[in-house]
Amino acid sequence: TAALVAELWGDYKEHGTHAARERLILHYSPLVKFVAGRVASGLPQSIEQSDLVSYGIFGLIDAIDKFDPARGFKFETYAISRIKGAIIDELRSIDWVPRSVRAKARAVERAYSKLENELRRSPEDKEVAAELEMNEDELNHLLSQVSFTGLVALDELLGRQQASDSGGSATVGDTIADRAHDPVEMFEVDEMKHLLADAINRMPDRERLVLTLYYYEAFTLAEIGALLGVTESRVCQIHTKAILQLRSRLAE
Amino acid sequence: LDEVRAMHEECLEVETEVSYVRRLAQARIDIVSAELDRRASGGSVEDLVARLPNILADEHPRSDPAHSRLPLHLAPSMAITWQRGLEHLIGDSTLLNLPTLSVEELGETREQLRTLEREMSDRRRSLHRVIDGIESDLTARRRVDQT
Ligand SMILES: Nc1nc2c(ncn2[C@@H]2O[C@@H]3COP(=O)(O)O[C@H]4[C@@H](O)[C@H](n5cnc6c(=O)[nH]c(N)nc65)O[C@@H]4COP(=O)(O)O[C@H]3[C@H]2O)c(=O)[nH]1
Ligand SMILES: Nc1nc2c(ncn2[C@@H]2O[C@@H]3COP(=O)(O)O[C@H]4[C@@H](O)[C@H](n5cnc6c(=O)[nH]c(N)nc65)O[C@@H]4COP(=O)(O)O[C@H]3[C@H]2O)c(=O)[nH]1
Repeated sequence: TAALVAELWGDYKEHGTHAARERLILHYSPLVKFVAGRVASGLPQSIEQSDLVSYGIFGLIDAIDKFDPARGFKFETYAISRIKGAIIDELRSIDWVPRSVRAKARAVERAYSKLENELRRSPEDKEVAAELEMNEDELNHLLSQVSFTGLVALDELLGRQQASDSGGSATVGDTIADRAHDPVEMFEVDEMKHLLADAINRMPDRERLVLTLYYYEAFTLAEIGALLGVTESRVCQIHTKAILQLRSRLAE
Repeated sequence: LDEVRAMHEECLEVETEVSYVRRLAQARIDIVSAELDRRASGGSVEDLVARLPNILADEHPRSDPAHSRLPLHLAPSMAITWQRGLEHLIGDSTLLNLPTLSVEELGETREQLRTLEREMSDRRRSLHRVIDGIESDLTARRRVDQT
């Protein structure tokens, strides 16, 4: 099969026929199921899996058109990175987090920033609620609407980190895609989290535990809730609060 | 403790590989099934390619965010060649030559892929039990350290 694939690549790169491209799309399309499944993990259920797969297929077609077989790298390496990049780019452009929810999240982040500057410590929940002119129930209700879980949310969180580090707007997702031509070092979600490790270590104990178990030990939030002895909805609120507090600190 | 962490890391890498082969096998099964349906009911290969988003999407909805798990590695290191056992099935020429294969060949390939997929699902389930066991052990130790 390797010879057949190489021949088809040669044929496609030379003649660019529609039929050759279609055969390559079919042959490599299973990669999209794999990547879309993993990038989708943690996204709200309102986002359709078939939409994510269709964004991923655009990424695969883009990879097929841009790939240079002569360079000797494995196509799968390049394709997986482009598929993930295409799904995340498309999600950003359709506002996967509704603007009204994003605005509320920003308000909570600003509250954390202001209070931490004033108090020189991590604020209590009731202080955050008071700053937002809400009671704690209203704050928790707001937090339940914002769910920053999964690789897409992590990629955005790091976009913040990178932006504050380098002053630019590229996210770590982009830099990893740029490195796609280096087949040895790829795909390491670890690398993304290494950048966050310092910031997570400086968080208050409970938030640090939730973030460490979710981002470094791949616990589900439900499992973390059971460990902490709180309800599922409560641990989701704690996680969202921890993320917004982390984001406010990274933005400085 | 370092040994437990090293074992955890190794299990995660194998789990990434096994999940990769499993998901590619599932995709191939579902594409071959769609091709067999196409032969029975008419329609072009072009239509099949246009329907890939539906064919490759999971049948069941995702679990809600509270039950989802961050994949710690996006994909396996591609330095591996998938030649053990039936794993070559995830890279063979079936999909390259899909419209030219006979109904019998498609049926046979699908059966082999199903065997591979079941093998991978079984291995994955047992790996998850081991990984989850190590993680609760690591967490228990961390809790002891913290108190
Ligand atoms: N949230 C979540 N749940 C998971 C995960 N892995 C397994 N499960 C759950 O565990 C059940 C059994 O999984 P399995 O033994 O791998 O057995 C699976 C697997 O062998 C196969 N399968 C799963 N997805 C596909 C697919 O897209 N295409 C094909 N052809 N087969 C699939 O069908 C069997 C039944 O699948 P389900 O009815 O979905 O039932 C699944 C699902 O409810 C996971 O990563 N996340
Ligand atoms: N330690 C441990 N690790 C686990 C467990 N379940 C899944 N994983 C790992 O965590 C990844 C994400 O799982 P997910 O959030 O449920 O996200 C899953 C899920 O939404 C979906 N999926 C996969 N297989 C099935 C299935 O058989 N049925 C259903 N309904 N969904 C599935 O595709 C996504 C990606 O699947 P994968 O690439 O296999 O990636 C999986 C797998 O590598 C577990 O119980 N313990």
